[in-house]
Amino acid sequence: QLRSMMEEILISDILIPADKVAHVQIGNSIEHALLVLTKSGYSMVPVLDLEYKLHGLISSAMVLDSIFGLERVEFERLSSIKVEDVMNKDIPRLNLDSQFQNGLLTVIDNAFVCVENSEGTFEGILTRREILKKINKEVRT
Amino acid sequence: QLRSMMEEILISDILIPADKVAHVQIGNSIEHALLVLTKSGYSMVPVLDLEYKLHGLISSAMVLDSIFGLERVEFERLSSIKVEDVMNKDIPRLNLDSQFQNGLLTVIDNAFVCVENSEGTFEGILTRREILKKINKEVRT
Ligand SMILES: Nc1ncnc2c1ncn2[C@@H]1O[C@@H]2COP(=O)(O)O[C@H]3[C@@H](O)[C@H](n4cnc5c(N)ncnc54)O[C@@H]3COP(=O)(O)O[C@H]2[C@H]1O
Ligand SMILES: Nc1ncnc2c1ncn2[C@@H]1O[C@@H]2COP(=O)(O)O[C@H]3[C@@H](O)[C@H](n4cnc5c(N)ncnc54)O[C@@H]3COP(=O)(O)O[C@H]2[C@H]1O
Repeated sequence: QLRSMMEEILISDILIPADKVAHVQIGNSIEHALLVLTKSGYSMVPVLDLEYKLHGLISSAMVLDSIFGLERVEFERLSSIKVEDVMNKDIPRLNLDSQFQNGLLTVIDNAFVCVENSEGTFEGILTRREILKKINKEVRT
Repeated sequence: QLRSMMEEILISDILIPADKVAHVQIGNSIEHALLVLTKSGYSMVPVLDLEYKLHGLISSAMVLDSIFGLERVEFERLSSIKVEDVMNKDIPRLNLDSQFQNGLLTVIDNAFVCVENSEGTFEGILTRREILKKINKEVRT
């Protein structure tokens, strides 16, 4: 039964831990963000501060959209815009004791979800890939 | 039973049809591709030709990586590079009679999969979101 299997999975079992998550820092320019996004190959990453608190999510589409002028793309403005001016602050969050079903529900509309602990510190991310792997494994057995 | 449910779902039930899929054309510059990607908000889209044959996939990360010079990002080169020079040609494909289980297996490693008909013409895409919605609905009932 898929639902009973889901009750047994802990978020911590399938979490990608913070130290493996590419991210940018509050105060960075969007030029730096574009470098991190391009070199990591990820289309969207978390924005954290020095205390590992989560502030938002930033993507290459958000960065590029912010420099699309009426006549041309204004690449020279990249170094003068900060990630906090462009990032999405209205983001879903789970915590370490959240249920797998909540994770499944949240990744319907989000490619990944950030996970925090009870202090509000960033612990890692839950991705669609990890959830789909678990479901596929269950279906095969 | 999730597996029996999966045997009843047709790819055509959950397909996003070709006319709703943002894409770029063979022969376009990567500057045009970056415009389509940024304005559509999608991180990766198919590359088609005028006969709606599928040639590859292109993302903003691939485009930007191709103009990252040693010293700076060479934005002026965007208009002179074609999508075929940068796109990923080695891509998974399903056809209209593929099984849902194959779709599930393929989206473990791919955010979406292109679907073709028996003539090799592009029919649309299968996305992780559509698959997760179906699975979630099944788990809830
Ligand atoms: N370097 C790589 N190696 C192997 N496969 C790769 C890859 N980069 C991307 N992919 C594949 O492409 C999917 C979409 O990646 P995207 O960067 O758009 O979207 C990613 C990205 O925005 C974020 N993400 C995943 N892992 C991350 C990490 N380690 N650090 C930061 N963000 C991450 O979560 C989203 C969903 O990730 P998910 O794994 O479900 O899905 C990934 C994965 O299946
Ligand atoms: N305009 C929008 N409105 C609402 N939600 C949006 C959205 N743009 C992105 N999302 C959300 O973000 C997820 C990742 O989008 P991404 O563009 O990286 O990755 C997308 C994109 O590369 C491609 N894709 C999806 N729909 C497309 C379309 N109509 N045309 C072209 N490519 C599409 O398939 C990937 C997975 O799509 P999926 O729907 O599973 O997952 C989407 C969806 O949940």
